[in-house]
Amino acid sequence: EDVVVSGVALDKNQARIVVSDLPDRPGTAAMLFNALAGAGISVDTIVQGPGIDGKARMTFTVPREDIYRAEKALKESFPDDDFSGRVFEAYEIAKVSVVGVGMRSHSGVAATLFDALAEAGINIQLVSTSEIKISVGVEPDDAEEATRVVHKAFGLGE
Amino acid sequence: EDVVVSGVALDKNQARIVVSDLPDRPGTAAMLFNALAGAGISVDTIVQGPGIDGKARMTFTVPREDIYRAEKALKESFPDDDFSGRVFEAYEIAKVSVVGVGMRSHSGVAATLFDALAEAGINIQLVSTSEIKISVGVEPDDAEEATRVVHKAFGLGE
Ligand SMILES: C[C@@H](O)[C@H](N)C(=O)O
Ligand SMILES: C[C@@H](O)[C@H](N)C(=O)O
Repeated sequence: EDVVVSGVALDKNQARIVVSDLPDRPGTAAMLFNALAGAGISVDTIVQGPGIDGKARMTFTVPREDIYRAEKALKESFPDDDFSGRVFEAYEIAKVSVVGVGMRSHSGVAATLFDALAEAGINIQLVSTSEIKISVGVEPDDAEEATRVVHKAFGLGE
Repeated sequence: EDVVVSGVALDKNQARIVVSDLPDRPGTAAMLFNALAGAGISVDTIVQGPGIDGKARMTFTVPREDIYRAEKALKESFPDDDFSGRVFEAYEIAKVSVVGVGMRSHSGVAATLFDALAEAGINIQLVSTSEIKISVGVEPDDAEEATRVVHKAFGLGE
């Protein structure tokens, strides 16, 4: 298909929070997001894959300045006696996104994007897609280098 | 913010594949997607959160008819002696998406969406977001019920 990658965007203001060992049953995601919405925390990206052995992990990104408020709201959302095993890992992350029209399938664009990052020795911490976009999360220290190599890989100049 | 949820979309033709116990180092995602792109497999959604203890999981969705070809291409992409521990789980999935303009933050819309599914006893297997959309993956048997309760939750009629 004729995919035209028109640009690369960089967002250095995000933090990602991973909540793991979640009970993979109806109501868990609702509890977490009622807590975040109730605290007025703006969530940019939400990522969750299928659970394994009844446990799931949810990852989401929030503005860096909200990282502590978000963590507090989440911790308070669990019933007192049920806090065991929830791992909250909050770190800063840089989000690099490739934007393109006609991206009905992501495999070719993803292969080019992931190849460019691999050759630069940059580890991919997060992947999220939409019809027109593939976003990856990388270490903040890798943000500029990642943006540069991805620009180059898609022929958008240095 | 003024979010207007304008519609609910249902895609019943997807299958999701989870590849776990992946080495969380540069090059892994590139290897998988070179295999998928090389086999001409169209990938709709890609989901990955941060790895834990050096191991990561990637989830992606492909058209149902491509599920076996995709699994074969992935298995063949691992070097012969390095196949241990990769878990391939391929199942059919139904994707229900809420589309809205002005969705700069997902927390309020996500809370409403997740609440509606929780009250209907529908388990969320996958979550993926974009600027204008939140998509969830559910059991194919729950597809119609999920679409109905989400329509209702956002005042879009039954
Ligand atoms: C993990 C979480 O998404 C859970 N499966 C739920 O439906 O709420
Ligand atoms: C798991 C995979 O995304 C790996 N971190 C990579 O960079 O390829």
